[in-house]
Amino acid sequence: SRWAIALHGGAGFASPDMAPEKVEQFRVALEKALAAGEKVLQSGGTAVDAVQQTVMVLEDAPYFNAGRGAVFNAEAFHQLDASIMDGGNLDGGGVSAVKHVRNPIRAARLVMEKTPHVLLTADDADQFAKTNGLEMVEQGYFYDASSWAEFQQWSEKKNGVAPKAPSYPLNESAAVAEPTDTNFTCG
Amino acid sequence: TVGCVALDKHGNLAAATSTGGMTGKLPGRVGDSPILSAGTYADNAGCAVSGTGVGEQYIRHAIAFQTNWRVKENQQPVADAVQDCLDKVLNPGDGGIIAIDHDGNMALQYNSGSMSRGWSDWRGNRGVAIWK
Repeated sequence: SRWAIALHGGAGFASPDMAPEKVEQFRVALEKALAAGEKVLQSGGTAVDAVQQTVMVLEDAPYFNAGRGAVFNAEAFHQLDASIMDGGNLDGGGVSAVKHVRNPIRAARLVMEKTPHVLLTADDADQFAKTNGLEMVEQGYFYDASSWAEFQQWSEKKNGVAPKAPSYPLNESAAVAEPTDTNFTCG
Repeated sequence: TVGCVALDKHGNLAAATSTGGMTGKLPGRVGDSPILSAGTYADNAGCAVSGTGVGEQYIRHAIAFQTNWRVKENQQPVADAVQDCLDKVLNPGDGGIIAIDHDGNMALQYNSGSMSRGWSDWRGNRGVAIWK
């Protein structure tokens, strides 16, 4: 009857003087993800389901560098990676450099369960996810003002100029989003 | 990066990791998160592992697999295996590792400034944290 779960939301350099309301946002998101995993395990569900459900909550929260809120690459768009592994049979699956699947961890699980492979990449991985019915989104879904501000700072330092906008069209809600604390950089 | 490791009531372990990579990465760059043995690994005979940090380092040193190997083959407690990877293999500031073994022992450790994290088990141990 033993069960256990642990999660991380990234290693970084969180400033201890981060605004209390920002700290609280992180804590609430972590609690929500933890509760999702606990619910699966307490009801007798599998560890694979628990880790997937937990990671999906974190992917959907904008405070972490995964899914919504993911960082920008050098050309100002998002490429996402994920993997999952079952310790019972050493099956595993992953996707890399996907751009449109809302929850990359779901695509990783599909690779594990629906193919003989362990890693699909880029456009073909997106297409595989789409063909198998996963929710697909435009790049703007992943936009977060904090990640954008971090990218602008990076670009200013590296290139001497901060780009005005991502390399994809922003929807109205993303364009007016309030910048969040940029002192929290998740690895 | 985000990740999760779990032990279920049937005695099975699993691990998952998801990430956007690193700010300003070259398009096409792949880090450790999607690579089994680097950022993610699970083996019922050892432990389940998810990493976060400088992905290239986790790939070079097969950190997730190495953590499991230390538990499975070297009979190290999971906390020692994780700490040795952080202290003796990775560089200071490289990141963090979470792991759970088949007995439900867990480790959530890091050598960077912080790691947001959460934990819970059947004994009622539960919490979330960002710093030490």
